[in-house]
Amino acid sequence: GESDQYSRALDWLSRYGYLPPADPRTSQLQTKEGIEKAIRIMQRFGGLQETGVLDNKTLKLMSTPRCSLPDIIGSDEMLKRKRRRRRRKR
Amino acid sequence: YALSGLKWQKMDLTWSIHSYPSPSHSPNLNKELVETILYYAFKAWSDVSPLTFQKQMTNSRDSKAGGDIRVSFAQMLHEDGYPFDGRGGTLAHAFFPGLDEVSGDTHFDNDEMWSFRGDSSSTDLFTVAVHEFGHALGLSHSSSDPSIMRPYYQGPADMNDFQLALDDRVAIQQLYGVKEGGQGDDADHDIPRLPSPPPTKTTQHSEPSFPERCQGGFDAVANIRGEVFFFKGEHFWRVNQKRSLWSLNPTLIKNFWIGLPPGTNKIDAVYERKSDSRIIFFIGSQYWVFIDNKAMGDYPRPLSEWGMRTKSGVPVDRVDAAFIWAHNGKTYLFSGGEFWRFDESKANELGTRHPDQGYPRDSSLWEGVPPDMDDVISWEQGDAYFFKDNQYWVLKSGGLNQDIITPKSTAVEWLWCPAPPMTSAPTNPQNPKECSCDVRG
Repeated sequence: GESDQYSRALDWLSRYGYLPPADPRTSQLQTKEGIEKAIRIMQRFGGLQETGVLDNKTLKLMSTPRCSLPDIIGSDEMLKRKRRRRRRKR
Repeated sequence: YALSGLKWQKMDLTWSIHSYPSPSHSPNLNKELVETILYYAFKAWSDVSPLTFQKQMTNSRDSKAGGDIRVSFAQMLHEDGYPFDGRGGTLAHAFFPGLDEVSGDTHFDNDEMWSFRGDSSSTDLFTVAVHEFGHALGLSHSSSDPSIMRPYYQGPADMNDFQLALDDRVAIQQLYGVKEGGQGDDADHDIPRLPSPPPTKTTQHSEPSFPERCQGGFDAVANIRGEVFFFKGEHFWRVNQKRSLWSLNPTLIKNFWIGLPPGTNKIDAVYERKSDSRIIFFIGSQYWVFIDNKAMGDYPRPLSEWGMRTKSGVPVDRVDAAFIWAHNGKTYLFSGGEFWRFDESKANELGTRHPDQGYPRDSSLWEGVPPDMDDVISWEQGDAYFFKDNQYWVLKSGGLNQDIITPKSTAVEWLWCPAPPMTSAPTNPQNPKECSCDVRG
């Protein structure tokens, strides 16, 4: 259950822009430091104490209903939009 | 606050609803309530910025119609790259402004139980809509508390008294400037005053705007689906159920009511047919039948099909006013000081109509109101509202002989115009020597 919870949290962090999504083509893995930093940013954004670990409050906030747009709009989101625009033009 | 970097290059935005919450998931929300909630959600943003939002009628099957912000309720995968996930989890999303086809589009997860002032088992549509429209206007998620742009659901808000938090007000005003004469903001807060953005280049419309709206003299007034449309020249203004104007700026008739002849610059009368909600336009000696905002293909057709003749036997060649009297559900057409009554439940779609026996009658039978009114509507509790020049008279439901009816100002009461300076009291149109007073007179 714990590893499942962890992977769900990583998925959540990727989806809302805190982590770059893992890329299967380059076998990119998230570093431990990278994940901890992402959790801290997520906690700061959500008004929680910055611990860098998936504590109960953090998990609870992650399960709170929310808007599906990312909190951090980075390059991945821009790429996704460009792809969508190209698809539409085709 | 955080801005997406994108904004609309105009202030007057249009919106439409392409699908509604499914009754099985959201049993307490009917279409009218959804529209009202969304109207108030837009109002939260227009209250503090120069933005205006006008709802467009649209055919939900036409995905390209519907203006700038198209609202829909969708489930799971819905072809935009942001699938929903069933109840809970993600609730809604919206696309930032821009030139993309999807720009401004706002999607709500149809698997949620959407509610208005519901309990904690449901999701408050108003709160989420205000948030999503913030995205549709160019705002990103904010970490500030309080802010409606926080990404997490915050529970229900009081729709009637809702005001954006400072963070959100400053954000929207950074993008679009401060509402002129409105909530100027920030005088009582220790924050730096933001410069207004340079004026945007918007399409120039010929706008009679304030003077025309406030001078009255409307060609036609109609209650269509619970909203009152005031037609004048080639424009109309639209007032919703709560008597709020959709916009102070008028809309070109030809841009909204599709199918009238080019150059139409005067509508004689309009009403919504009771039997099938089709909308009938009278212009000169012709009439058109509209489904929603599009004219049906077989029109225009001659007014003579209505079978109206004056007492002296002359065929009627124009209609001054038309309305359904809520008191009996019958249709009344007025022309040249006479009126005819029709029972449209018996009418065919195409074909000759016949006025009821005993008509025409003199319009003066409607005592206390001007006999040559501009138009008439049924409104609220079934009362009949007679409009003439810049005044209106209300005949209480079912009443015909209400001798003294004090007129009120159409401009002030309906079109959000300032009250004129005090002058002599308005008079009874059929007895000019008799003086009557209203609250200002």
